[in-house]
Amino acid sequence: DSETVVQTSQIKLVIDNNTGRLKTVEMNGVSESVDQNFAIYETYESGAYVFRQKEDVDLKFLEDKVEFTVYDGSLVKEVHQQFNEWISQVIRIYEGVNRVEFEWLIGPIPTDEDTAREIVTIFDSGISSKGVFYTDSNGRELIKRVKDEREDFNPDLGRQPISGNYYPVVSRIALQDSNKRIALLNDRAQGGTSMKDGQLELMLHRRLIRDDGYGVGEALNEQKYDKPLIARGKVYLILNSVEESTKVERVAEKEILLPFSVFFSKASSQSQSAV
Amino acid sequence: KEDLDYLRQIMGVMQHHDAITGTEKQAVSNDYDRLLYDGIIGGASNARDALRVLTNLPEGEFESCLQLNISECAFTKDSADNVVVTLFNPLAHTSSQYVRVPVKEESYQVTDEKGRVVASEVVPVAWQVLALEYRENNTQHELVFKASVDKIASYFIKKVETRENKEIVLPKPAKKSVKETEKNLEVPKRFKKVHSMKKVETHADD
Repeated sequence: DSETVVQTSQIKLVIDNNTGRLKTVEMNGVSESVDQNFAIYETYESGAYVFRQKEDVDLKFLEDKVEFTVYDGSLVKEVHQQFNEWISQVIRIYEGVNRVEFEWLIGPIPTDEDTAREIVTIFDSGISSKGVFYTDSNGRELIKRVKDEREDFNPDLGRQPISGNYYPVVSRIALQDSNKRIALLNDRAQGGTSMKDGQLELMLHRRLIRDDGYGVGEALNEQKYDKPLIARGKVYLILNSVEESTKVERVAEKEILLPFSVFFSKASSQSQSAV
Repeated sequence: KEDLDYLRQIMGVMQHHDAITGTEKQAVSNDYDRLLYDGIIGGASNARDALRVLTNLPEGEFESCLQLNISECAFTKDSADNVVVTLFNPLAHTSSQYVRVPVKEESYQVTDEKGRVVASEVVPVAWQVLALEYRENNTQHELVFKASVDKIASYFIKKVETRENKEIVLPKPAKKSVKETEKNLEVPKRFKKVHSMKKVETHADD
């Protein structure tokens, strides 16, 4: 009983019972180890415009065992996970839908006088991407990115090796080897990167303590009703063969970004007779 | 056109680079929220007028629930009995997508416009969401069904009382042995808890 299997007719997810995290994804005839987790950048100088982590502090992965509950329905299967007191997630697969949904809930992010925090989700796979990944250009073409390199100049990434590799992700970020491709589709513009082969990272939520001096004149510390924000959103994962994946991602992207508009009415005798 | 022109004006304001990237001051952000909300409410009024013409529901309220993304809907929170859900598909082709409607934990039957029963189930909202002190809504479940929409389609939600009826709504899980099916019937709720969740202490200050 070291693992829990959650599956529809199209997707099989394996949860590691020891860590409580996702371990393997099988879909579209492709199987891949995928360890998904959340991690925290502790920052001081970051502001609304710049992401600048403390140079002597590593990215902190959430190491505690994740408590989870599986709801096994016939239309939808859900894994409810609690990572810490302010990070939780639902992994969801629907019958007949070829993508895995990760609905994250983060906040209020704790901060103190010296430390702001920026929260990322990281998907670690065994795909040999050799430093190459792809991010979209405002939801249109995909642009090839190579870790630590730029197309037109030699970047100095010595002091900020991570934020120097961050790119805007408006609709998707992907990487691949000769056989498999893994893509993450998001529901809002975020920053993202691939710092290791096979790894995709998206920044989901940030709560900062300083203004970075580039114009806004305030720390990025959003409040509603005098309370720091709790943010909720979705990231979708598609694992596929290299040949098939792009067209599947295109269709999924349209459904995610242009969902049905939903309107509610009370059913009257008139509407029932219309039926 | 008055409402639509107002929405257009506001969308013009929202093209400012600070609105796009979120680098506006907090007070400006709040004002953008106010403007956008006003614009959407006006646009919803246009949508309502249009849907009364385009559907068979001339008296329909066609209410929008702007907080469906946080599992809130004032229209269904007290009762989702005899509710019509009208869906507009903005894509240029027929699309099948799952719809989630915040409801109380009760049994429902969903039918399409031809009166055919559509498979549906009620799932619990993650308890972390329920714990949010910002939420004014106490709806703890969502009704999930798959809708297939060319341009516009309506689905009818009706509360059903008995467990027998509830079972009719459920599609039979495929590839399940008789033994497994019997085992499932013994479980009072539709969902089986597979792995228990430890209670996490929360602090008021958080």
